[in-house]
Parts: sequence; C-alpha cells; structure tokens
Amino acid sequence: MKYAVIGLGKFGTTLAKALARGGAEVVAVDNNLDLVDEAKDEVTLAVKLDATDEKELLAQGIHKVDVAIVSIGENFEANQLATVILKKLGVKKVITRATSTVRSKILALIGADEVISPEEETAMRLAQRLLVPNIVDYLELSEGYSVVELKAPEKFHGKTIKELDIRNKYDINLIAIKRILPVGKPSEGKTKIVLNAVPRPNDVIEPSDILIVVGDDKSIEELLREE
Amino acid sequence: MKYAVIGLGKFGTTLAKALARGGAEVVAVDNNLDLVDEAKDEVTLAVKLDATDEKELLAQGIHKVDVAIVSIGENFEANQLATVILKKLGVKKVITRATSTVRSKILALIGADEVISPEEETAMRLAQRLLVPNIVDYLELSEGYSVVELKAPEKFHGKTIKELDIRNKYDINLIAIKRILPVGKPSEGKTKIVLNAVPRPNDVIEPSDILIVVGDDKSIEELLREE
Ligand SMILES: Nc1ncnc2c1ncn2[C@@H]1O[C@H](COP(=O)(O)OP(=O)(O)OP(=O)(O)O)[C@@H](O)[C@H]1O
Ligand SMILES: Nc1ncnc2c1ncn2[C@@H]1O[C@H](COP(=O)(O)OP(=O)(O)OP(=O)(O)O)[C@@H](O)[C@H]1O
Repeated sequence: MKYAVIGLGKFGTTLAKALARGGAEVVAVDNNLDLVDEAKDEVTLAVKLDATDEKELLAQGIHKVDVAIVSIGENFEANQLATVILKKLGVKKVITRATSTVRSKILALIGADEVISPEEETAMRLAQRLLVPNIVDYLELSEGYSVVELKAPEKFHGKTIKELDIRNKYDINLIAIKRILPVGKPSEGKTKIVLNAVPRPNDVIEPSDILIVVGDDKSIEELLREE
Repeated sequence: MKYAVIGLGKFGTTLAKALARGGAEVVAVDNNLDLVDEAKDEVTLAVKLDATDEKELLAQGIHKVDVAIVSIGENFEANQLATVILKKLGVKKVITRATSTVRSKILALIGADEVISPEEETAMRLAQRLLVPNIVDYLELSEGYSVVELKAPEKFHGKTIKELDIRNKYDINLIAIKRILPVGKPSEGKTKIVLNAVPRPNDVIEPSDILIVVGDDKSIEELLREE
C-alpha cells in the first residue's frame, strides 16, 4: 500500500511516521523545506512541493498512491484544492482533514472520500469519558451500543463473577478484566497491567480492576448509576 | 460535576457543548467576545476574560469547578500559565491540550493532571485503520489486545458461526455482528445498520457484515492475513 501525506503539521507528521513504522510506503509532502527535512529519515520519500500545483504533483508522481491524506491546516483553499486535484489525478482514496463542520461538509461535497476532524472527535471522546467518570475508554459499536472500559463499581469489589451474574442482572456482557499488579520491589511502586481475557466464574473482582463490557448504553448507565 | 472550558477553539467549543448536552454544568471561557457570544446559549455560563489573569479567574469563580480543561492553542505560554494558575487556585483536575510532544511533557511537569493531543491521537488511530484495511475501528484494551471491528473476511461469507468455530480456530472472541440492511424503497438505496449482539451458532455471515471481535493483535492479524 502506497500513501501520500500532504501537509506535515502535527497530524500529518504523526500519521506519516506511524504508517512508515507499520511498514507502508509513504511519501510525505510539504512546501516548507524544514518540515520536509525533518520527515525524510522516517518515511520512504519526503518531497518539497506546492500541493496546489497539479504539474508539480504529477512530476513527482504523488498521484501514484493508493491513499492520499491531505492535512493542510490553516489554508483552507489550499486544502480544498489539493483534495480536488488528487481526485482528478486518479487517487482512489483521498482523506482530508477538516477544521470545522462547515468545511467538512464542503470537503465531502467536492470529492473527499473521507473527512477527519481530530479536534471534534477527541473532544467528543473526552466529554464522554468525563460525563461518566468510571469510564476509562469506550468504542461505539453501533448507535446506543458500545464496548466500555470502566472501573469496577464498589459494589462489585470482592465478589465473584458467578455471584455478580452480570449478564442476567444488567444485560451486559463482561468480556475481559484488566488488573493492575505490582511488579519488582514494592518500594519501587511499579505496576503492570494484566488482561484476563477469559473471566471465569470463580474469579474475584478487585478494587483496582477495570472491567471491559459490551452492552447498550442504557444498561451500562444503569450499572454505573446504581452506585 | 462542574466544568470550566478555557479556550473556545474547535476543540474547546465541541467539548463545552458536548458536556452541556450531557447535563453537566459548564462555564466556557475565552478572551474573544465573539466566541463567548457564540457559546452562551449552549452552556451554563459563557465568560469573556483573560485566563492568564489570576484576579479575573478568581473574580468570576472559574476556579470553583471540579475539572478545568485548558485549550488555548497557539499561545503556548498562555496555555501553560492558565494551567498553572488553575492548579494553584485549587482546581482538582486540570486537563490541558498539547500541540507537540515537547509541550505535552512540559505541561505534565508543570502540573497538568492530564494532557490531550487530538492531532496525535487521531493520526495514530487513522494509521492503524489504514494499515489493516479490513479494520473499521478498534479499541486497544491492553498492550497487544484489542476490540476490533473488521469487515467479514471473504472466506467467512455464507458460513455459519458454528461452522467457522472462530474461538477455537483463531483464538478470537466474536462478540457482535453489524449488518447493513436496506430500508425503505430499494430505489432510494437507503440502508440502516443493525447490531446482532448475541451471535447464535446458526447465524450466517453475509458479505457486507462487520464482525466485532476481541483478541490479541497477533491472532487478529492472522485472521486477516489468511485471505
Ligand atoms: N500549498 C501547500 N502545499 C504543501 N504543503 C502546504 C501547502 N500549504 C500549507 N502547507 C503545509 O501544510 C502543513 C499543515 O498546515 P498547518 O500547520 O496550517 O496545519 P495545522 O492544521 O495547524 O496542522 P496540525 O494541526 O496537524 O499541526 C504546514 O506544514 C504547511 O507548510
Ligand atoms: N489568555 C487567554 N484567555 C482566554 N482565552 C484565550 C487566551 N488566549 C487565547 N485564548 C483563546 O483560546 C482559543 C483557542 O486558541 P486557538 O484557536 O489558538 O487554538 P487552536 O489550538 O487552534 O484551537 P482548536 O484546534 O481547538 O480549534 C481562542 O479562541 C483564543 O481566543
């Protein structure tokens, strides 16, 4: 898989390096030479060029990729233009980063195959995590249905999985338990996380455990609210 | 729970509104009057003030919150200063948004309880999703162990859950299936997503199904690579 990352801000640079580390072929593009230089040891190829210049993109073969990710932040017209040009040059999938809801709509209409809004997505996840303090992380599987990592409720401490009968009592599926264990000398205070991926009926929930459950959001709220 | 959101850029505004929608008490702060005006109908209180001015923060009672989220983007000194002042004024949890790895380290050292990097986090998730093309989304539960949403591999199409024997063959736990169903008139081409949260032995996998599995990353890669 060949990728082009256009615009080496924080998002573009992180993405280009992560893709390259994952073994992908990555060409990183920016019109700022310093950023191009900084990227060149970590990607397949780093090129200084103006991504709104169709001739330059063609000349450097930037369009010969499977996926192009455009992240020219502040200059929206340039972001838009680079997106349209890359689609025109035949790039099968163009993912463009948006900086506002209005702009994400514009980008989708002018041809971006996918639009990414880092600030919005991260803010929504943080809000969810703050609103339900026991939630450590979550993944929405479907509207109203999620995988949720949450701190074991106090009422569960010291009880066995069998006793708790979570599936029947709460209509939730407990799929794993994350436990924090001390490692090395006690004085060092170091810990490691161990995942119990097959919780058994006689396993006991400990106060610092993190439960990973699947269920509809109402049932999960119910479980957390009962405290 | 009372929240203060300092800095109403895209991140701050999205967060303030999401928290307010979730029923929390939210005071939104910015020194740009237009942004304060735009926010005031969607939060408990919107205040124009300079978040680096300790007296102003005190006067408006901004420090009387449980959690403050500081997201003053471009002006790093202001971002830092607001963070330090809020901790000094006794805010129990201050979450600060960072715009670079170096800055996130500085913020952690000067007292931020948590540091958020939207561009980095989103770029890492996108890289993961691109590197494993069948992955629709994922949640890392623990190092090397994740919940993954992936397109049903071709070899699974038309087979029953029982036949596939996923747990034993791949050491992966299939926890749900997302199916795309047509809705309304066929000519409209509209679809809806239906979640099968309790996959049964005789359920048949269809080509457009999305499987939600839990397992260690190696086993999931194995499953995807076999294609
Ligand atoms: N016409 C262009 N061709 C190529 N690169 C461009 C062009 N215009 C701007 N860029 C580059 O796009 C990059 C990203 O833009 P900018 O830094 O404004 O975005 P940003 O949204 O702040 O990024 P991030 O949030 O990811 O840090 C910059 O490094 C800039 O040099
Ligand atoms: N001293 C200050 N006190 C209060 N607000 C401030 C101060 N300095 C800057 N701000 C506000 O912080 C907000 C966010 O800053 P900025 O837009 O630079 O960040 P950003 O990282 O681009 O935001 P985002 O990416 O979330 O859109 C701006 O609306 C700005 O008015």
